[in-house]
Amino acid sequence: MKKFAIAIHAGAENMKKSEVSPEKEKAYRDGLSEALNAGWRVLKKGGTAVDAVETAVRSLEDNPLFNAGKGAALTELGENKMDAAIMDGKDMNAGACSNVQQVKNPISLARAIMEKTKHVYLTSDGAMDFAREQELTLKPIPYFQEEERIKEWEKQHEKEKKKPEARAKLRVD
Amino acid sequence: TVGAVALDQDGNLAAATSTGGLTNQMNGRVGDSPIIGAGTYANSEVVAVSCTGEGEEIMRSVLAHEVYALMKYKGLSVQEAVDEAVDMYKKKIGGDKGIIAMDPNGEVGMVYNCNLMFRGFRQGGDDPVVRIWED
Repeated sequence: MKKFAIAIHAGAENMKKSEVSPEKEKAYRDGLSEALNAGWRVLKKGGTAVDAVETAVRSLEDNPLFNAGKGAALTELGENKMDAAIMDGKDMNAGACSNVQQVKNPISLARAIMEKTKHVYLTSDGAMDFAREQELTLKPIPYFQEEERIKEWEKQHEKEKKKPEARAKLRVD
Repeated sequence: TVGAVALDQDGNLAAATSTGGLTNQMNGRVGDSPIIGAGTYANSEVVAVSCTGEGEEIMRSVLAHEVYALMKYKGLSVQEAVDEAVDMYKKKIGGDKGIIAMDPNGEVGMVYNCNLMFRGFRQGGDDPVVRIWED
């Protein structure tokens, strides 16, 4: 069998083990396993590395436990603004997007930018126009707004209103 | 932030990273994830890299490309490269960071300098490995 492999990550944080219930920990592990195995199956069938990383990241974006896609963090305006990038090591082609809303899987938008434009990086309205042109799946804003993220945002928003230097101290990458 | 790196059966590497950014981040702020060379980088001859953590520090470290440079020009293994990269600008830049990387042999490098990084890997027909803390 030819070599193939995949690795994935979600956030790097300072959360303590005691802050995570066994149920929550299991949910994290299940979410990681699901994404890892989704990407691995693509490789096992002979799919490309680009297909595999897109598949794994889409799975993580669809899981509200992780800070991307559904469950993305909220900006100071209480909006979800998502960023993504993909790079193909074969030809060093790359695609990226930032400040996009309502795109269910920003990683697939990044891939479309890589493969279907002459550019590397589209942002904001232009990226959204391109997502619509490519008929990527869009979701209504409430789809992305998880209760836990809203609570995090309210806590941080209040803290920063009282103490502006607290900005971004709550680092949810 | 979430991300993935992979090696396919044709020997090609790829990297992908996606993020919702920081809670209550300034409107218009863009982090490291979509910046090629900072949060994401791949060259099939050397390595594929995806980063997570404090975006400003990762951008100023050009972290993903740093891993590539350490392997290509210093000849480090993938694990040695991520270990060196994560603390390379510790005094000047600092920041909580996590890196995953994969070399053309499917070897995995993983590192983080904070309490945890949600992570996993699976190589060929081996069983999957999923980790959160230093377990």
